[in-house]
Amino acid sequence: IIGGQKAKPGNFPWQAFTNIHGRGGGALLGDRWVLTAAHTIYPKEHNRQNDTSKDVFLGHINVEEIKKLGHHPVRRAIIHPDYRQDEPNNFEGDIALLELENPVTLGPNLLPICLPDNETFYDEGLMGYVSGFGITEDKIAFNLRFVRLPVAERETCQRWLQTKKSNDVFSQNMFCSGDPSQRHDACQGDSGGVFAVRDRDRDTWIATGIVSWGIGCGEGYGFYTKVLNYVDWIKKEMGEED
Amino acid sequence: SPYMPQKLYGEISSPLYPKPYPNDIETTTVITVPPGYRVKLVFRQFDVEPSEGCFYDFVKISADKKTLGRFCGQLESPLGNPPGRKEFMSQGNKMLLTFHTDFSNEENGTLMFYRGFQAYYQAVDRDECAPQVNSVEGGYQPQCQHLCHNYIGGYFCSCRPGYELQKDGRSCQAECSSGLYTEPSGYVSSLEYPQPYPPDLRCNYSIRVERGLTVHLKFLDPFEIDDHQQVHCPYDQLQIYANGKNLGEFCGNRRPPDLDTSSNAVDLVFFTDESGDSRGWKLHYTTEVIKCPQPKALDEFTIIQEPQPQYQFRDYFIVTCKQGYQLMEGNQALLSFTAVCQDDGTWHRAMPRCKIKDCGQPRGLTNGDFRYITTRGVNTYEARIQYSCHEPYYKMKTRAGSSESVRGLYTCTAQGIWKNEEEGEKMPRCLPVCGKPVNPVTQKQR
Repeated sequence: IIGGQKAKPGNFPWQAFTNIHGRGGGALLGDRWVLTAAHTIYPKEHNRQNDTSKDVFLGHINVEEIKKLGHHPVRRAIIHPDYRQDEPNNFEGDIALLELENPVTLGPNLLPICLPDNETFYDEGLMGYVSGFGITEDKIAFNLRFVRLPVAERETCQRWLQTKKSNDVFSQNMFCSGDPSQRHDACQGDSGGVFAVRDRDRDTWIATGIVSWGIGCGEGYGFYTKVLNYVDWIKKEMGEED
Repeated sequence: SPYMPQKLYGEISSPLYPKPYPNDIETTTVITVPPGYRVKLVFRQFDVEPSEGCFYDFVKISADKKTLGRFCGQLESPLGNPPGRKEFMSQGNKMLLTFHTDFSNEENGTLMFYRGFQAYYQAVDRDECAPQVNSVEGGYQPQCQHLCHNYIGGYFCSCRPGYELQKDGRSCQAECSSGLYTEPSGYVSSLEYPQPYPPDLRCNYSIRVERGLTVHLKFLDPFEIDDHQQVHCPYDQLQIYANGKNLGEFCGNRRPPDLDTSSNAVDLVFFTDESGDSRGWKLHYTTEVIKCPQPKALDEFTIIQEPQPQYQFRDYFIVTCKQGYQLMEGNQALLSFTAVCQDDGTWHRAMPRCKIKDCGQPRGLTNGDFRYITTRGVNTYEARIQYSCHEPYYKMKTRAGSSESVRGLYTCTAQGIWKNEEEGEKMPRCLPVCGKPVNPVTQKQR
């Protein structure tokens, strides 16, 4: 997380810390599913492996402490079928579900986040929070940090990408956030974590995006998987749990 | 004389019949039928020279050493002595028919020809039991001492109860060592009652009725058994046992009291010495279906179905419990209970109890808990508990329009199961509450 601040206990109780191909994030759904980015499991420019251990930790804001709590065995990892590990510039379908072997017992430091159910959560300018154990200013983080970011206008991001001469895919199943004037952003190690938005009407927090990719960190915009477009898939894979 | 084989019927006719019979002959035919039968003979045709007293030609019938008749003439004619359609009956199983003709048949110098006779005989059962006049004293001499039973072709004798037919097949000797009475009611009496009983008796009368019946004895008047002023029944005595238990020893002239033996097996033993002329005894036994004690519930939750004012052998009663209570026999839970009245007047099973249904410790709720609405720790019928989830992290799943308090309320039912009125036995579910951090990010500085 760039330009953010340390989280306090209970701020982001859904936050997962993963250590699969290095550090990553995720978010608890229900009491035995973790939503994350497919590329934390099948990183681009890696050969497709299936046997790497998938350590998932939950329930703390400190890396050492969260590891002491012990990892949660993963029964299975479900990768979205649109994800293309072998296309480094295409993060389409960068979404995955980790089914935990056992349900977790919820508490103040361990709670799931809700899924979005309409487009208003993607209105330009809507502020959201991105949390993660990823690097900050080129330093590894020992604690969970977060940063507040506005949803950016798609065209603005589109133009920005062009200035960067990027040929990365920016599909309708993604959205971008950030403010080039602010060095606020997610960064490596935050992937899989969610962009959380507060639904004032219902006083609930919604995972509208998944930290997916970006060009550098803190230099402009970050790109997120648009969770709303995958809610049906998620519910199908979770077995229509409530 | 020709002998007729022992047939049951036959014909006899005169020589050369129906041609005229020859002169100067005498034949005697012995008609024999099987023993136990009598011979009945009748003439079909009869044409024999008539004469005064049937002096010349005649047919003579005799049986049992007696002549039954001497006949001549024609059936329809008044001359001579024709037999007509008379039926001749022997006593025994033999009859003799003698046919005699003289040397000529002339009438006023004219030769006469007579065709003779044709007779038909058959064996007729002899009723040996009918009164037979005794040939010697002329008195009535019964075939049998007690009872005579005639059948076609014979007869047999039997004796009154308490006597045994002797080898001679007709006399009866007191034999009362194993009188057996199995009917539901009846009479038992000493031999010859109310005439004096025979001496030297060793009589045993067994009343054996169906299990479940109890025998009642009622003695009739007169009751007379030799006795003694000082010594109890030294001469003759009547002992009564029920199920082998001695109910008493009786003699004298006072009827024993009516006895309820409470048993379906009663034995009467009657001993007499060599003398005496008491008239003996007679009793009427009846039976009554044995009763069982009125069933009584052991607690207020027990229901005796359709109670009867009285229960007797083979009756039964069914017990159920009030709703919410369990039939228990000892520590054994029962699905149903029936007790049958046995032949000894006891119930085949003891009355059960009704114990309140216990639903057992309520199941734990994952990510939730329960508390007792009724007495804490009591899990019996109609106990109630309220499940709730560990809020705010979990929330109870409820139907639209329902509430957690309704969905979480469970009652211990009469079936011994904790049940919710909406979902029955199904446990509630505590679902994770998403998006509600207890310490959401807040920022002060603006």
